[in-house]
Amino acid sequence: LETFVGDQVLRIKTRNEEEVKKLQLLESLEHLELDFWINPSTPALPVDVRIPANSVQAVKAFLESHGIEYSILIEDLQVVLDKEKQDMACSQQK
Amino acid sequence: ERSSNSFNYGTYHSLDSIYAELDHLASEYSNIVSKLQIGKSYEKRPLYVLKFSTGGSNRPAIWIDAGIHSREWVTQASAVWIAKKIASDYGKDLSITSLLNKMDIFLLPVTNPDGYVFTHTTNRMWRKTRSKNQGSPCVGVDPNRNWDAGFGGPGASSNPCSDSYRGPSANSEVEVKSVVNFIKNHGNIQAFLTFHSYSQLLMYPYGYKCTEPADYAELDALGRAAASSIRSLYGTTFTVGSICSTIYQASGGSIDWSYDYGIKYSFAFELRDTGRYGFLLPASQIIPTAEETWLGLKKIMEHVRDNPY
Repeated sequence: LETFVGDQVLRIKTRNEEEVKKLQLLESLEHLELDFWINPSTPALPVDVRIPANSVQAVKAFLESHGIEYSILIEDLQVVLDKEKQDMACSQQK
Repeated sequence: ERSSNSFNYGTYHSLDSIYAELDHLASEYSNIVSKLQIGKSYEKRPLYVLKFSTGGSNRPAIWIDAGIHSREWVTQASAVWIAKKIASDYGKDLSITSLLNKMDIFLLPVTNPDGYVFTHTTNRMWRKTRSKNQGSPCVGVDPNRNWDAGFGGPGASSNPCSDSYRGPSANSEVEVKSVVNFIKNHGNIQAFLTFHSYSQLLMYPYGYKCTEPADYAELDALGRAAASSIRSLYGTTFTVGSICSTIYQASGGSIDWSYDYGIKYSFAFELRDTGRYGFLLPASQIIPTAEETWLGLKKIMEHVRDNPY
């Protein structure tokens, strides 16, 4: 079973096309293994991206260095998945 | 809710549990519900469709599918709730009763069963099919880039390791091919509606090109009417527009294929986003999501019922 301890999901708000393009550049960096839940497309839509734990600092540094605003949607992905599993187990017992 | 079984619509279920509930619905509402198998997935799991029909032969019909991206669990869960709603509302709700007296509904709650099982057993983040890609260690194709609609165009990847890998050719995925064959063999599908999550969008063609569909005005107006029905329940606001203008250019998508095939009422729903969990919506959100989605779906189905073409 694949686990996601320390993985974070960021919600990135882009203000203009230029920032969208910077995120599309990030999207192309395959070694970061980013999982875009909402792909960079238009400034009107947020970009949500799951970042493996070992890439979190690098990605945050990239965003901050370009002044791109982000918030943390999910602090530790594994915590949410564990809760989901608990919910399922508990409802099965019921 | 009186029912002879203990299926909890407010939680996530394994594939076996969902399939057992389909059997239960077909037996509890045998007067209008039957279960069909339209094919098998890559790993040979059955693709089950619920048919809602009050008789007739080859009546005009509505197609609804969910879970083509396996990790979007709230779509499969909503589809099962909606299946129960359609069955239990027939004979009580005038609108659904008149719809089913004129049309059939086909509902595919788990479009990508291999991927769905994989999210339960191995990788919760999995979204693609589980087909093996020749010459690559990476598995799976994005089943919503694999339809024969602008296939291979912008907005899909040619890299098998990408989450939006389009596949070696259009309809290469047996899950996609099975739906295409069913729709073509039926020959009288008037609406093609597909559930995705998340980000609260109600979209119509096109995605593979950024030109307006011939029926733009009608589809846009109907989409807005459906979105306001959705909003009327809990205030969830959906954005309405074509795929290309709303998000991005994406080739090989299902509703582009269905629209080009002649199915005018082709819509994709991106279900609610609580702003905190993305597609990992907590189970407590399943029923409110399904309830509001149902209102939008019903608005579209009523329009289809009243505007045969």
